[in-house]
Amino acid sequence: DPNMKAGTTSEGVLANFFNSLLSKKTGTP
Amino acid sequence: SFQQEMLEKAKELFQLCDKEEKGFITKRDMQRLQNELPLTPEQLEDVFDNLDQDNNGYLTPLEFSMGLGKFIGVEVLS
Repeated sequence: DPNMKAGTTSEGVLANFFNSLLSKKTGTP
Repeated sequence: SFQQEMLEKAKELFQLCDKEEKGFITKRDMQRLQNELPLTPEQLEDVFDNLDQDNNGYLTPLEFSMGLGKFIGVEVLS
């Protein structure tokens, strides 16, 4: 379901956030 | 050690969010990241609330590190 409500999958969102930051860090020095 | 390495990583990531080098991250800083990260403003707000354990509206480097630790599965002791 693309209309996932924020708050229902906090841990997934957190993981997504940190993964994005990490890949941003490694992707663009 | 691994913990030390993770704290270093947390510091680097913290600086990506704290662009003005204030030493803390506000919800506004977080929402500004929507231009750079594939997350919606709601998701970024959710992340912020999740990390802001004492609900004071500011994310400290320690809170940020603990959030990263929780994500990686390691307890970061203060």
